[in-house]
Amino acid sequence: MNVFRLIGDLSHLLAILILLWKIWKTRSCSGISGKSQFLFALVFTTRYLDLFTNFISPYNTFMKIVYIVCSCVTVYFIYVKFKATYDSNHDTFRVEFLVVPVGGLAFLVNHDFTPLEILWTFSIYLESVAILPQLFMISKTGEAETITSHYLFALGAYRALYIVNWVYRYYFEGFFDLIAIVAGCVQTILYCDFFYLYITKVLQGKKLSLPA
Amino acid sequence: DEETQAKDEL
Repeated sequence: MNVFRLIGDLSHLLAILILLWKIWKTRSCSGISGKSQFLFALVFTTRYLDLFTNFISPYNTFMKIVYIVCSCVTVYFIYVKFKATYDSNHDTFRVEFLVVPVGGLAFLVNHDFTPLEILWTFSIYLESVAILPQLFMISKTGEAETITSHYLFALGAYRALYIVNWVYRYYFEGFFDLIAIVAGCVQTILYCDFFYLYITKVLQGKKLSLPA
Repeated sequence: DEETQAKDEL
């Protein structure tokens, strides 16, 4: 465990908690893509099935459980508890266009053709594109609440830190996982446009809005 | 022959 990885994990946790807090505090999930949140819940549940087969560390087990529980609670908030505030008219990204190709790719390109390994690979590929419905929603409405942009920034920072973590691990441990690295880079690239807007607008105290 | 390693990353 290196410092980039740790801060990356904490940034990821922060993102998840910011989102839960925003929904709970405002009693509203407006501006949040339920589809992205559903995909993240699917990512965690398919990736962390090794909770039942492999023990790595108390930290690892704890974080996995927290991620799964928080993502499921988020989905519950959006689709059940605060359903009336869910902006489904703007959340129109076709999820099957992500899940089906990603599922196919996981079957074709993986480390090992076993159920757990294919599900892990599926979750890695799916995570890399799971934010697309959220970004699509923002591009459709042309704006995002400031708290939502903080959420996205923390999530993007987590991805960027994981890349630094892989560079570190490659040099100092000789470790690399090509599937995770390629998918992670794709995922980080998707945030670049958002990072630019975040730095030029949100950090200057303005609301994140796109030019019409 | 590639061995599937334990996934310590989240």
